[in-house]
Amino acid sequence: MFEARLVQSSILKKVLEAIKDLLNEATFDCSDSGIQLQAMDNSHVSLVSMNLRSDGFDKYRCDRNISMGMNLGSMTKILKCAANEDVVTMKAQDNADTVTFVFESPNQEKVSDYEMKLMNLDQEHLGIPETEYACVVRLPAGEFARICRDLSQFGESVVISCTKEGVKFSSAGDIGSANIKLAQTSNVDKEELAVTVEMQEPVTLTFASRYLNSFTKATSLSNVVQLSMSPDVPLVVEYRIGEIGHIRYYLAPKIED
Amino acid sequence: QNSQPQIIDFFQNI
Repeated sequence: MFEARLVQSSILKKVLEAIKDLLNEATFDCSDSGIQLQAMDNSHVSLVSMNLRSDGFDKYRCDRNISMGMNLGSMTKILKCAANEDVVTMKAQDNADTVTFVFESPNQEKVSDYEMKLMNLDQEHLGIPETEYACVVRLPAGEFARICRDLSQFGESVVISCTKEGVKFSSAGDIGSANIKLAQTSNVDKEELAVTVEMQEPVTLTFASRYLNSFTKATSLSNVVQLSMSPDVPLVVEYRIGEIGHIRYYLAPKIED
Repeated sequence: QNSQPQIIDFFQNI
């Protein structure tokens, strides 16, 4: 028996929003420790890795490990049926071929349940090595989304240059070029408004703006985004999911032909 | 011109 109850169904809606741009379907691996998802986008360019810890749920029970392959379009349809303030419970029997979503209004006067067929998905699991990154940048998630959106008007690529002074985002294309420099915040009153750089060595890398834009669909999950970069290894774009977990996106830098 | 490597080139299947 698997059962996971979240008082804030909006978290699940936001998680889905954060992955459905890149993935059409995904397997939710449920175990005693929580729910994990790892999947590459269709073109195998980026990787999404999400973790929701069992202790972050209001109720969590998982007697046996269960992998639930879900069509994210169908899941989106079902979660649209939940009000933001509803309590959501996901349930499945062991070896089940369906999952049930139960939505309860805060006053318990309306209870709905939706059963969704599960899919058998071919799963590739990738081992992600522990990496010491040359630069780790934290900045407001909304600012990062704005920068990615603004720069994607100029070119297909965004160059991210990180030094101890701050971080620069650049793009160039047919209409011209654009540079956005963010200085490291000198006086941090509110962490969620700060730009911070932890740097071992300066890094300049080029990334596909289309994928960066897809990653920013997670913006509503967190006030802060963390970018981890090293030469010749994938960028990690990480958003925390409240007190319950995180979502990380991996994207390899472009290389010059 | 830049080319885009796949993520699977960096992380191994387990």
